[in-house]
Amino acid sequence: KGVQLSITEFYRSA
Amino acid sequence: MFELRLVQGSLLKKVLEAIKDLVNDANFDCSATGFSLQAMDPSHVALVALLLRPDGFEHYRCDRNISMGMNLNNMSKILKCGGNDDIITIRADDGSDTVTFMFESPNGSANFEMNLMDIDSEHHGIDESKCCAVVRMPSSEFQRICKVLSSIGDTVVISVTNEGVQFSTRGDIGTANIVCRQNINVDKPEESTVIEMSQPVSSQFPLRYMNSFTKATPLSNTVTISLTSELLLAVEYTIAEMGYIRFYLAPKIED
Repeated sequence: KGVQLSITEFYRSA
Repeated sequence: MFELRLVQGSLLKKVLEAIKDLVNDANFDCSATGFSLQAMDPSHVALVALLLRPDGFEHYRCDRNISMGMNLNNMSKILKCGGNDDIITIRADDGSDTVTFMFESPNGSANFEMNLMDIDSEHHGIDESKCCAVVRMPSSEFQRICKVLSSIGDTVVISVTNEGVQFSTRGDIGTANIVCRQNINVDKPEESTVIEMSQPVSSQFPLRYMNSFTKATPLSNTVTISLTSELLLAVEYTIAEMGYIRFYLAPKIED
């Protein structure tokens, strides 16, 4: 069903 | 010294009701820009940004930038001690480890002093320019959609296309799809649904957070939902010409 990113992970991957 | 006086004190109560279940502790930053906050929920999946501009207050004095760490549940408890129509004054002296809330009504006044806390916080600069779809719709409609979908599933897929914005979920009992098409109501703009899109975009988010964001519904008749090309969701409620409360939510991605 997918993995929930955290805001910190989101900015790291963006 | 920092001091603000808000004639419509109920606004601050509504702000706290909107964020206190999402965020436990937060630093309120007081500066010439206004009374602001940026904080994450304990899981760091959602981020809240609040701004109340100085011109929205009857009185706003900020001699130097200060950051006041508060437990939002405790702050909410204190705000509930004041009446709905009370004028609220918040005051903190430089270097003090307490903040004072004063409630005034035609019948009298009351003072409460709350202990401040030291809170480590992480600030994020949000790049709004990467926005690729923006939907403005009645906030009550958005609240209804989130509530309805969470009775079926845990996760909502938000898809914005030329056809409109689609909210879908799936659960043990079946699936749900709700589509909102662009609908401009000239006489009642607050009832319009307006969609601006530079490219179709689709992403999935936990409904638990979406429902939490809709606690800000009493602050505004409309809500603006934005998705960036990198799939960060922003849900914004404007606060009576004095500012905004924005919720940002990181997406669920495929394994």
